[in-house]
Amino acid sequence: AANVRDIHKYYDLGSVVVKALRGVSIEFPKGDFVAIMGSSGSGKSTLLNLLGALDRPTYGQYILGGYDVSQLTDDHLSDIRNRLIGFIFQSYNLIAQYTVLENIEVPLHYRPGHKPISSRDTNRCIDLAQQVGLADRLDHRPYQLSGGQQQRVAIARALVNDPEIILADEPTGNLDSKTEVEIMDILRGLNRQGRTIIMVTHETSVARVAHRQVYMKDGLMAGEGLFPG
Amino acid sequence: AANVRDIHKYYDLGSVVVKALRGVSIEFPKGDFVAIMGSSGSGKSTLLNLLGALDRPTYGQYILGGYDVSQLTDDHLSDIRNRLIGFIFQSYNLIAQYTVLENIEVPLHYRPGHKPISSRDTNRCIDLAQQVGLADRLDHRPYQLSGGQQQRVAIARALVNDPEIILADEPTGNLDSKTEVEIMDILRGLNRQGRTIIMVTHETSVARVAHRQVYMKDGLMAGEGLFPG
Ligand SMILES: Nc1ncnc2c1ncn2[C@@H]1O[C@H](COP(=O)(O)OP(=O)(O)OP(=O)(O)O)[C@@H](O)[C@H]1O
Ligand SMILES: Nc1ncnc2c1ncn2[C@@H]1O[C@H](COP(=O)(O)OP(=O)(O)OP(=O)(O)O)[C@@H](O)[C@H]1O
Ligand SMILES: [Mg+2]
Ligand SMILES: [Mg+2]
Repeated sequence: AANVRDIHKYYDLGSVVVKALRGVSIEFPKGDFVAIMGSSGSGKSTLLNLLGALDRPTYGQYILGGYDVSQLTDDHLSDIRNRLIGFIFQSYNLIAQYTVLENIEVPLHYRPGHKPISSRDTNRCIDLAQQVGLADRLDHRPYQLSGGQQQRVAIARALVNDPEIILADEPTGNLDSKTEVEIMDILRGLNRQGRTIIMVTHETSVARVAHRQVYMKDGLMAGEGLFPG
Repeated sequence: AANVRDIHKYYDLGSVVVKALRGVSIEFPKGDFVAIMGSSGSGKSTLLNLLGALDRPTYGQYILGGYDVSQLTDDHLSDIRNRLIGFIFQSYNLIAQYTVLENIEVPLHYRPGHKPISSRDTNRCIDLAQQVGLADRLDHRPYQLSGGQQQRVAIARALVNDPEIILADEPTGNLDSKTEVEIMDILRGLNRQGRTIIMVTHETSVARVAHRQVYMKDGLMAGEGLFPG
């Protein structure tokens, strides 16, 4: 489903260049379920943003759904991304002025052909809100939600377009263990349907749900299995 | 140090009233080190915001440093808060336009008497940045930091005024276990100096560092010890 070859990502800050990724190569076959671990600052979110085609590498190649991403126009890339990928951001990126329901509906506005939102779509969003335990918070705005509730809106939103690939950046960081189990059950179910799930996490309990674990260190893939050892 | 008596916090949303706290009573003696656990949405951040005097209860009494908070003017309360309390927010609340160093310095601008920031102050901020592993990120702005790095800026900022009471809302949610241990060592050291630490956390590894644990459920104190059972 996704294939990263010798990826580098550098941030040029003038007096210093931060090398966030320094030559990462990794393959994600269709239906993969992998946990990416590693120290704070090791490059996990940077890698996930590149996998989500939200950013382009400084050097290296990214093959997504068979396409070499660097050969695509921004529009074409945008189209593929909206069709294929659901992204759960580390800092949620909710829209402050939108309600919970409106936030979950956001990806529906970007469908190919710009189909308007039907009542069937809205029911699907309500159902997703229910699955993450937010059925009674549909009209709340983000500032009226707890941290873990905001995180759950971000999770529901990532699933609304029925994505083939789910990229999750610390999806349970603000959730108690019982709620975490419910979220992992949802992801496990989606993986059993054949979807590819690539999850960044610091939590061993979450990493163990994946089929394999890899970990990063200083912008490089450093090993397989749980981190730390 | 702090004493909460039958605290209620209601949010009136017109068609519905959300009862975030429904009668919480708890005492925090000076030098206490307590972890507050509980489900997502159970009222932990709401309680912490009240303890931080960032919000006022709908009903009930809050005694802070000997003062009944409801009897104080906003200015007097502000003054006490800046002198006594360091707050680590669940969503960090960093200032996007400020660098790491400037963000850590923010509480120094609010000291009684509005003392200007001395070079000794700046060295203290640099030292705190070093303690949380951000010595090489002083000139970065928040969007140029990883999630865990942003969290660590929030931690350093909470400590800069040498507070007697530290309120920490999920202080390690975005940190790998090694970095988490380093942060908990800092907090443990501060508690040994006699400071009061009240920490909201979902992580058992973090809760165990505290001297006692309590947990909340549906806006009430529900029990003592680790959550879930
Ligand atoms: N401004 C508000 N208006 C309406 N409801 C609110 C508001 N702020 C919080 N709430 C509600 O109050 C309840 C408690 O919120 P709080 O943030 O204290 O939970 P929490 O225990 O910190 O949860 P988490 O572990 O997810 O951070 C939640 O159900 C939330 O939806
Ligand atoms: N826009 C930017 N400009 C400069 N440096 C950046 C920028 N974005 C990220 N970095 C740096 O790149 C490195 C990797 O960041 P990244 O967000 O990928 O880390 P991470 O592994 O996700 O960490 P965490 O576990 O704390 O979320 C960090 O050291 C960070 O400071
Ligand atoms: Mg990250
Ligand atoms: Mg909270």
